[in-house]
Amino acid sequence: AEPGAGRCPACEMAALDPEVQKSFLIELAKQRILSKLHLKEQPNVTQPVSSAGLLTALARLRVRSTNPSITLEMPSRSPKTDVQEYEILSFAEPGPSAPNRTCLHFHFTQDAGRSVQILHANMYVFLAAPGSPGRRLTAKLLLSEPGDANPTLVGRRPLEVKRGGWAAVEVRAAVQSFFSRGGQRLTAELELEGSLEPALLLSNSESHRPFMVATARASPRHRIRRR
Amino acid sequence: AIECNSKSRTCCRKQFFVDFKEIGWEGWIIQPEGYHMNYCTGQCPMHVASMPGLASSFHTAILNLMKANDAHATVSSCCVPTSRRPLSLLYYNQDSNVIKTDIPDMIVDACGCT
Repeated sequence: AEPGAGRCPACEMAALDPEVQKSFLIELAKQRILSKLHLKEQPNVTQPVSSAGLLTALARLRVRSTNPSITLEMPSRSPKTDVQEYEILSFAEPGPSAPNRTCLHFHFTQDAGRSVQILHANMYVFLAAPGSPGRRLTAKLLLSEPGDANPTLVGRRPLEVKRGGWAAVEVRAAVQSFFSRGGQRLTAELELEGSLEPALLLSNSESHRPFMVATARASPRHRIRRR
Repeated sequence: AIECNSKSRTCCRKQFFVDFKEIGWEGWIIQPEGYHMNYCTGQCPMHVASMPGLASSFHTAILNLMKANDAHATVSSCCVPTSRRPLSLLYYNQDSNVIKTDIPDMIVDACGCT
């Protein structure tokens, strides 16, 4: 080492064997990404979304895709460095339906040790054109523990169904309730005035799968320090 | 910024790309296809301290004062990132929701001597 060069971490690594160096860097990259995402290991994805459904949802979020052509546009970063903003896309699982009501289940994960603030949240539902003009659809948003029979109503939104296509319903308060209460499931019950079953209005195609998108800000839970 | 090549000895940026498919991560990371974990390497002898990159910082002013006062024995300089950018990710979390996030300061764009 030349005088004045000092012993830097990067200099240490330069002395390693290339193969050892590569595997060391790959492990470092894995640990770095997992820790920044607050994950202990890579998630086990049991229900991947079809690329048609995902690209349609991303297109709705005005994110241009390059694969085929996805380029990510991020919400503006919060000035506080330990606060991380991110967007959650949750695709609906169909629930039980009745003549005038159908259910859509949405799953979210609680971040242990972090408090989550929901900045925006919308539910997108693709509705076929109703047979006759002017159907009123009401989306009731309920929180329930898995298996409990008494869900809690946390929101009610009307939807005017004139033409077929995507309908957006603002659901920020309902999603915030989920993250504030924890350990529950968020369900949207769609009720339709009139004789047509709401389930018939919903499209079965993968690219029209209902989804919720929420912009969230997570920060470490408030710590109380003893002076 | 100076890119490293096979003969580089002084501080430079070394490119290193981790392909998510190669490490079996393509199932849960949707985009991008890999991570440019570039890093800084090489030596910073005294006469190149603060080159390139930090020339306009107060570090440089202090280092120059020390050099002028011949305080070599107490000063060392290290090759560090001088410019970084976020890594934008689209990935599945534990319950198969899709998350879109932007991890700050994850990709090194340029290196310099402190």
